[in-house]
Amino acid sequence: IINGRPAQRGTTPWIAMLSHPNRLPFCGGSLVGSNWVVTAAHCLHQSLDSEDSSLHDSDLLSPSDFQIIMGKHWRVRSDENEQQLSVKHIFLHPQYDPNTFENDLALVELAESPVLNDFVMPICLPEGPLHEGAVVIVSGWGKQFFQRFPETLMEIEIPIVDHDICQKAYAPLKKKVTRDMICAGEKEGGKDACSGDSGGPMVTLDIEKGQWYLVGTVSWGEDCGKKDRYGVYSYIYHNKDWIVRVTGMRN
Amino acid sequence: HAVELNDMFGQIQSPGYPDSYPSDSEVTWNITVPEGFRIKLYFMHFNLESSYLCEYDYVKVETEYQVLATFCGQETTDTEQTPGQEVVLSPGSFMSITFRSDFSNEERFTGFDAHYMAVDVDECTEREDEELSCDHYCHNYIGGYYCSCRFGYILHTDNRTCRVECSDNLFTQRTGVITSPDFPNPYPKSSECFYTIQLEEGFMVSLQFEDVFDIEDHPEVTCPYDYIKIKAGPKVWGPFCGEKAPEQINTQSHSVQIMFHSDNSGENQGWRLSYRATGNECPELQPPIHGKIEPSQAKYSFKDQVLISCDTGYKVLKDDVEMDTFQIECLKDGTWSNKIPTCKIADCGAPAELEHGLVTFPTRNKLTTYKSEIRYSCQQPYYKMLHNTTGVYTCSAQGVWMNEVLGRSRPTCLPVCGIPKFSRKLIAR
Repeated sequence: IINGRPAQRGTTPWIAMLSHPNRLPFCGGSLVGSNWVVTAAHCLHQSLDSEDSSLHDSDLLSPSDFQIIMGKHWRVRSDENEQQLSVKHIFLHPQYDPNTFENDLALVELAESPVLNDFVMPICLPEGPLHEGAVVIVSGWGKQFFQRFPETLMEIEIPIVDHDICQKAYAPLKKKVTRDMICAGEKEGGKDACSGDSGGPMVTLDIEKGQWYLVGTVSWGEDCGKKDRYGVYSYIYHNKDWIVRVTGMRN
Repeated sequence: HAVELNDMFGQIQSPGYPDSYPSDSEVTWNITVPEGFRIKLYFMHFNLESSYLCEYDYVKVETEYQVLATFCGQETTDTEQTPGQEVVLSPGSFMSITFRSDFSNEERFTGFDAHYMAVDVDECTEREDEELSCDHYCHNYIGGYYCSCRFGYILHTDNRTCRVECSDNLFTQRTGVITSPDFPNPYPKSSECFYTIQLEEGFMVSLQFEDVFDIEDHPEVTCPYDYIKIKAGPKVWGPFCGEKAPEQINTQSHSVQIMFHSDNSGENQGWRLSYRATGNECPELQPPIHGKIEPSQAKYSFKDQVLISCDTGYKVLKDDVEMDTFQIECLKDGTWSNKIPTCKIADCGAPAELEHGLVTFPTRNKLTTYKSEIRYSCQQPYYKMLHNTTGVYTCSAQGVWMNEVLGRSRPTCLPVCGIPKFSRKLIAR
């Protein structure tokens, strides 16, 4: 997270850390229901070499290639409240395109449910589309300035950007911002997600209900925190039906 | 001499007709037609010597048993009779005509010319003899007749009386009414009716005649025509007939045969009886606590069955098996087939665990029997109950924990989402 601040412990109990067996995190995720984690599809396969850009089963991570840790705060150090969970199944969005990051969404089914407590709690799924001008919070253990990793979980508070503005900003780079994506960040750059934050939660507060819900998951962007280079997130509400269908979940 | 005539019609003339008839002659014509016909005779011409009471010349018409007419002269006077336009009908299928002339016939009387024909006898309208008339319906046809019977009856071999098929009446119920066929209309003739009351051993059948009792009898001879007889094992009651019904009959048996015989005559209303089977009485019953016995009777006798059931929330317990109802029967030796079972309160047992939830008992002794309550709740604040229910379950009469919204389904604790315990310090500008 570029230009972020350390998150207060327990204010993001839904965040999941995807880490290799050596415990180094490689992506973020969000707990939904009692045993599902939403993350980015591009977290769950090897990088594609440029020639052959189609995704093969052999490229996908298998459930035993990684684990999920809930209740994390420190990036590397152990946390007293952490719960290490193994993975049962992985579901990539059927229309995920690794070249354009369209429908960059995946669901990880946990082999067992975490114990919910003050530091582990699922995030709600959106009941409706996001209203204009909303402010969101993005969290992650990804890179900060000068490619350094943080000690603890970091977060930024940024505004949602109009879809057309974002599309125009990326047009010169021949990057498509499709309807399943949502952008956020400052025009002059600064606060942004970055490598290692992928799959992590973008949330906002439903004031009336007093509940936080998942708006998006960190997906892609050009560099991190550059002017006119908004962060692009996978828009959850657009793919909510698929999530509900796969998880059988209801708020 | 005699002439035998067997045709269905014919002509008869005096000797020498149309010339005068000879003197001192006698001819007899014997006409025989088939059964079911009679003979009609009529004269076209009649001219005989007249004499006081036709003592000289005459034509005599007769049957086997009687003289139908004696004619002579030329016209009817107070002492002589001529046929004129009259016909003579024979009562049966035989007629004999005798012509006789004495020794003188000076006035050359020309005698007679007569014709005869067989005419059908309508047995249906003419039969006076009740002994011979049809019992129910009579159908006449040329040359005869036949009888038929009302629906449900059978024509007896005498082709006249109507009987019923009543030889296989079996009664197996514990009470019943038995009557003579067609009661209270007159019973059919020529019938042999058998009625069997067959119950399980242990029952005793008693018979009580009711209403009308009217069986053809005879002033001197005991029931020579129609009668009813009752048989149970070696014992026999009857034969009964007349108009005085027998007293109640306690057969002391579970199998009774009733025979009813009617001959081929008479019009009597018959009889009607009701029977009842009772068995040995069993001792009075006390319903179990929290239970009841149906039907509730002051007395129970053989074959009576009672159903024991329990109040709502209780189950019948018999040999450690729970059931909704239990049936016992009064046996023929006057004992019950089983003892009265007890009523056990329905017990829902320990409520099932709830994932991410817990169950609490409002009572200290954690009762799980009928009408006890438990409350399911979810692990607050991390889980919340899915349906809008109190989580209160009551032990139902069927021994199942029931909730007014979810029925017997347990609640679902869903994780509470998006409400972290720790909220960010107000940093929003």
